[in-house]
Amino acid sequence: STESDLKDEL
Amino acid sequence: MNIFRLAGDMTHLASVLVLLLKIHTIKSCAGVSLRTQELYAIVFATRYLDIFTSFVSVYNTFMKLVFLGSSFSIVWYMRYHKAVHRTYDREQDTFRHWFLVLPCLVLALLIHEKFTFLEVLWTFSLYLEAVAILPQLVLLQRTRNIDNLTGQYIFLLGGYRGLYILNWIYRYFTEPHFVHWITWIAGLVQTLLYADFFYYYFLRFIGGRGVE
Repeated sequence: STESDLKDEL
Repeated sequence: MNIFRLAGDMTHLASVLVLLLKIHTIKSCAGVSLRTQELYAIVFATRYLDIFTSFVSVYNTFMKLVFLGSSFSIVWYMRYHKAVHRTYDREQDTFRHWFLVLPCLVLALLIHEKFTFLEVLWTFSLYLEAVAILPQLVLLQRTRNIDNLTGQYIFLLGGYRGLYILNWIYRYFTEPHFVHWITWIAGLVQTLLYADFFYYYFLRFIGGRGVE
C-alpha cells in the first residue's frame, strides 16, 4: 500500500 | 533498495527507452499496440498520484516523472504524430482494452489493503498493469513477425516485473512482516502472461531468426 513499505517502489 | 529492485527499474527504463528510440528515430510504431500504451498511461497516472504529496527520494520522483512522461508522449506520438500514426496498425489493434479497466476498478474496490482514495487507485493500477500487455500480445499474434526493437521492448517490459518478484522475495526474507499478497499475486499474473512470449523470444536467440 502507498503508506506502507511499498511506497518507495515504482 | 536492493539489487533486484534496481535491476527491475533499469529494465523497465530500458524498455521505455527502446520504444521511444523506435518511435522517435525511425518514426515507426509498427507492431506496437496503442491500446497497451493507453492502459500503461492510466497505470502510471493512477499509481503515481502521490508524486506531489509524498516525497520518497530524488530517484523515486525522477523515475515516476520519466514513466509518466514517456507513457503519455508515446500515446501522443501514436495518436497525433502524422508520420508515426501512419505506421500504426489500427485494423489489427482491436483488443477491447476498455473492458479491462472496469473489472480492475471493481476488483480494487473489493480487494485492497486500505480503503482510501489513493490506496484504491494504487491497487487499481496494480491490477490494470497485470493485464495491460494483453492487447500487445494479441497484436503480436496477428502480426506475422515483429522487428527486433518491438521484440526487445516486450521482453524488457515483461522482465522488469519478474525482477520485482525477486525483489519481493528478497525483502520477504530480510524485512520482518513484509507481506503484500495483492502486489505479489498481481505481479505474478503479469509476469506469467509473458510466459509464451518469453518461450518464442528465447527460441529466436537459439534459432537466430526474427520473432515469429
